[in-house]
Amino acid sequence: NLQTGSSCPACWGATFDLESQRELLLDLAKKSILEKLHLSQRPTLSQPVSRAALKTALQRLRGPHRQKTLLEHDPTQEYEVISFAETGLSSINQTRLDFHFSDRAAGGTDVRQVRLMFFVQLPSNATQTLNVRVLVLRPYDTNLTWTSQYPLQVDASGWHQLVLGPEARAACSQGHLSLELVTESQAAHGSVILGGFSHRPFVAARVRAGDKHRVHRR
Amino acid sequence: GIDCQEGSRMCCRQEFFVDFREIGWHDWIIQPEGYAMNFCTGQCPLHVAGMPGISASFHTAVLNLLKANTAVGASGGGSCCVPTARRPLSLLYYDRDSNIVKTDIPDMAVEACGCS
Repeated sequence: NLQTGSSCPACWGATFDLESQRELLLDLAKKSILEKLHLSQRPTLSQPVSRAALKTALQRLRGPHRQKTLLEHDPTQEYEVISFAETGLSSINQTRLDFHFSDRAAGGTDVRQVRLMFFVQLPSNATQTLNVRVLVLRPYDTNLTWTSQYPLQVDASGWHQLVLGPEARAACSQGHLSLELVTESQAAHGSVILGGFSHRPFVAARVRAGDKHRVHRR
Repeated sequence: GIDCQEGSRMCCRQEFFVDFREIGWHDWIIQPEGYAMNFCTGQCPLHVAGMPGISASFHTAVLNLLKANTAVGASGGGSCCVPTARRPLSLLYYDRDSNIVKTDIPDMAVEACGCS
């Protein structure tokens, strides 16, 4: 800019006209990229590469294995269903969480994974242990009993997620999942945010459309 | 950080996108389509001097150079408008022998500016 006499772009009180400096900036960009790539000038391709060859090369970069996995795992047949908790009975350090799935969303489908997401607000440098239990109805029994339990050590505030096992998956495919949140003490229980609009616990179930959804042609 | 708006004179981030097609580099750079060579410009009056800033960056080097060149002409005091956050530029490109090369160049895109 010294030569042109116009003001320095970063100096005090300068105003900067983008359009008039465009060529300068484009040159600066070229120089900067070539310098970082340790190239003295841009490469000139002796023989241009076709799009198809490029695509093949990139697929090779990803590796055959990835390709197969992709074929096996057809995401178009999967979707995720989210259900927010209804908080039920609770005692000093236990709270019941109920999640409902409509028949259309999850019923009769193959539930691949169930994740529980919940928000914890901890005092600084505090840790806390809690247990998440999956409740089921046993045959000939009207009361819910827990069939599996997941201990969890929480050492920071924020959202936490817990992947639940086959019992939870089975319950989701039947349309209703009941969990019980157990903490060490009443005070600890207070740190788990169960209500409120933006911190309500929820379950994300990854579902694969079951056969019922597919049309078979005989 | 503040993005430059029409008529803002305060230290801000000026967006500037270099389209590789526009400069004829789209044949050897496969991805991305361009480079956000944003830069920092604007005033740093004393009352905002000292807002967080970092100095080890490509733009700071250029700014220091410009400052040195024009130190005589510079009037007024305060601090300079410099990048405070940056991100890398990931490039996928052909080299001279038509090999595909992937490189991450650190600190290439300015995300935010501040007075330092």
